[in-house]
Amino acid sequence: GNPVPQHDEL
Amino acid sequence: MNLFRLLGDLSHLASILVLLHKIQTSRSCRGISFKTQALYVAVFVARYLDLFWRYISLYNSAMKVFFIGSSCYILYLMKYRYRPTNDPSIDTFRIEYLLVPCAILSLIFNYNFMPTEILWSFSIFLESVAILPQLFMLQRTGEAEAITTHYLAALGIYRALYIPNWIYRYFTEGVIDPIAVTAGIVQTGLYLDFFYVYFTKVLQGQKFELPA
Repeated sequence: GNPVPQHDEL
Repeated sequence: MNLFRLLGDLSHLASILVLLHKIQTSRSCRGISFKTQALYVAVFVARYLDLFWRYISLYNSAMKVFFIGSSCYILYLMKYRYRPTNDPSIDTFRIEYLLVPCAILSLIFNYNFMPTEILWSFSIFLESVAILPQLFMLQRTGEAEAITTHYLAALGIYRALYIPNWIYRYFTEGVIDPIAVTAGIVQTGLYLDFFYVYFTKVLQGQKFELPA
């Protein structure tokens, strides 16, 4: 997977 | 999106509306730490300027605009419109003790050593401790208006709800974000003392008073 999380949380 | 996160975000939204309501109806920002509010502006600007290059959803973008806008508006109210009711002499927490360690931590712990990711980490670490000047002020004065405690409770519940959200996401999506989770647990922990007094006193109709 992508090592950088999506940052889809506020 | 899951229910924990949605309720958490709504609790965050509610906390800001409660704070605005308190300031507007009492025409006063007494009992509110300007430093904590200024730190939240720094947190939101550092994290949510990704509005301009990362699109998640309309919900996500609208919330980001609201958090940046409302936090700046609160600073404006405290600094200008209701300035005489803001007492800096009891808001004495040294915020450089928070800013410097958070800056150093964000340089060490980030998902990619690039400005946007370092800013993101910085905002996560800073958010986790941004409430300290406010809690410190509460500790000094030893009491608070009920509405101020409702504001703090909503803010604490928002953070607490993010924890089941991460557990849920781990099991359903396999997603884990160690930086956000670690900082989030620390942040929620800071509210435990406050929650104890809030649930045992304020919600029983008593005044919020800390033991001497």
